Amino acid sequence: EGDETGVMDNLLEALQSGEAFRDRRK
Amino acid sequence: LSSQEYVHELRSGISEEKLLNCLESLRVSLTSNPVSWVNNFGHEGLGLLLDVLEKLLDKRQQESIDKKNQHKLIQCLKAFMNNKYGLQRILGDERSLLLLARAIDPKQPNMMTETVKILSAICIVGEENMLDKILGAITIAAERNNGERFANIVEGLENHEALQLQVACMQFINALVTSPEELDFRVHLRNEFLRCGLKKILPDLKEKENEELDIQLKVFDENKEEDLIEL
Repeated sequence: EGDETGVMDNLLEALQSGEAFRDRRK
Repeated sequence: LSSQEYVHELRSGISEEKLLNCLESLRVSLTSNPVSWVNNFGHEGLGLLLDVLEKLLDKRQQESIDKKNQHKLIQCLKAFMNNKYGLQRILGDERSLLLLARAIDPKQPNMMTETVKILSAICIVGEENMLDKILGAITIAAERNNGERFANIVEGLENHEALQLQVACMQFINALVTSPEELDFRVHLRNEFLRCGLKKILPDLKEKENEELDIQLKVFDENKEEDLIEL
């Protein structure tokens, strides 16, 4: 189950670092 | 408590004080138990959590304990969504989005910070129509208060005593504005935010020189410039 958890944590981290938005632009 | 015991507790209509303890305990259980536990709880539990949140949001006179319970509920939803199963349940449930949109309350900065972060995550992870669903939920929530749909988000940005809220609101604006595939729609959303008060507050936010806030401000500016070039 390990890879199924932390989904929200990962998303929030990507948003905070700005990485989530860079990925979108690509 | 087992997942079914929480379901029983939530269904039984416990007192406000007991509810706060129950929700805090549930938050810890949702965080520390395996996904199968969250799954078992979620079958009935998600609906019950949303029922309680709705009841609290509908209360005309909110006591301090009601606000604490609301905040704790948002934290439970966040913990519930920290796995693929929970996230999919929320993504497929429009009532969840509407209640989250109603919890964008500048009078409760800590709760609002977590709520807009959750909505930002939903916005970037959801399918194409997720933006429409979120905008729809925000619009309905704003209509209840006879306000402009983005007014609460901009009001959160204006709270200089809550830096984390400002960062979260800027993040949410970026998540919304960068979502549409069509240039016209991106420009429209950005302009709506700017008209709603964002334009006035941007210089103050830039002066803060906070690393996390600067990242979001840079994302906003870069996307704006790229859209201008495309235009």
